[in-house]
Amino acid sequence: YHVFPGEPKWQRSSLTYRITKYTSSLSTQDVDRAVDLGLKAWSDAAPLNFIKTTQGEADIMISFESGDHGDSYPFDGPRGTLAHAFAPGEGLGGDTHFDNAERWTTGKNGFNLFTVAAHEFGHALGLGHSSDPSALMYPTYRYQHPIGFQLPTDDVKGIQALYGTKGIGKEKPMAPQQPANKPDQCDPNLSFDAVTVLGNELLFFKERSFWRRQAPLTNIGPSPIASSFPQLMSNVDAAYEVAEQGTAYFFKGPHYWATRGLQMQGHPRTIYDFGFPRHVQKIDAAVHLKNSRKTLFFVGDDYYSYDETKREMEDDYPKSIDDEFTGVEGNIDAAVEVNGFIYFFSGPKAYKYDTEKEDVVNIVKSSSWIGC
Amino acid sequence: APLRFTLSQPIHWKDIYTAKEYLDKYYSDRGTMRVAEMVADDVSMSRKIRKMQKFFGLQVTGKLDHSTLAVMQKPRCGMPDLAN
Repeated sequence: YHVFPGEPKWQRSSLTYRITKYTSSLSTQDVDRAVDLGLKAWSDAAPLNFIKTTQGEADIMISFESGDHGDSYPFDGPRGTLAHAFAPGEGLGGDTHFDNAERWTTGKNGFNLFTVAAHEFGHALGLGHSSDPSALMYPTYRYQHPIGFQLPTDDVKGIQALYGTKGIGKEKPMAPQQPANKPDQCDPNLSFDAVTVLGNELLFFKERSFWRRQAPLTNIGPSPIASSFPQLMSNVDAAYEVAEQGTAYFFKGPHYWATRGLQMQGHPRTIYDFGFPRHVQKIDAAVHLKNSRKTLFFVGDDYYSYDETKREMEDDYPKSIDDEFTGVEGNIDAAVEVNGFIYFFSGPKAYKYDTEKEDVVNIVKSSSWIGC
Repeated sequence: APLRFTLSQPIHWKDIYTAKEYLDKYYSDRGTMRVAEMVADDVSMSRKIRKMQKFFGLQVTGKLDHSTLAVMQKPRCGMPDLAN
């Protein structure tokens, strides 16, 4: 693999992208899906999050262009040059252009958009061309099947050299990640990324999957987050619902989405709307307390209290989690209020916290909440 | 000025210009080529062919042969191969 001179790369793990111009040779849904899968090829192998926006400037602006399109790298009509992308950086940096004169396809007859998009996003993330013929970043076109695609080893090494491996920051390159399959439902070590009430259901999020549980526990299985929350895709950090508003909030990195049920309300916004200090880059967990109409946000060892009525963060916060919630051990991954009790999820354990007794009154396996 | 780099096999003139365009695009800094450089271009063309043959694992001869041309005619990404 090769990186660009000076090794330009994004300094954030959450990147926005926007498709500004589509092609007439594919439906917008097909283009959206090919782009999402093309980005997923890289976020499966490195700690990267991609957030779709539909207006304003995005880190990676994507468009189908013809001939001379203003970036001094004119396209050449059918075949020849298929697309190009710019290395990470401000303005044109990261932008990705596809030659609209090509016959784009979701299959094999023509140029497979997923194949070319995944390659170009490698450039947009900081990789140059590879001289390894088996690499995705090899300069010439070679069809790749989108479903079950696994990034070749050379490309995994390249992207991890820039952004580290998933979950443990910038460390030595590892063997290619197994494609993110469905989590093992009854793994005794199962932990959750986020938990929230949504209407009359409880939603449990883990990597790319989520479970929907009704009150009486029936046999439930994981679904892909992308099927109900296409913008979220995976790795939800926190979520909560304000039932009286009929609104739920989903957090990922420094962004959040508001939804009504499963319906996204507008574009992602930044968590600083809630009044967080700028050094907070992500939320670990969130829980809305119905009686007090306050929402607690957990960040590392601290927690904040947000007044939903006044729509502002309460004074005298953050406070230490240990001081307030004795008995809950380890980092808080997720939290939810059910029947007046707060349930804290930390790794494979779920702590039932009684706010009146101000103590933990029961501890169960996290996976017991989804029927294990 | 005629391109004088040696051809290892009979090659069509059109292919020679395809090769030149390809090498200018992917194996050199961009910019308009001044006439005075055309003479030097002959040497630099051979050097660029070597670079390209090396990158693609072809036999490095600095000469335009059919296998080198075949790679040049494959659909590809528009980014240069020399990370510049």
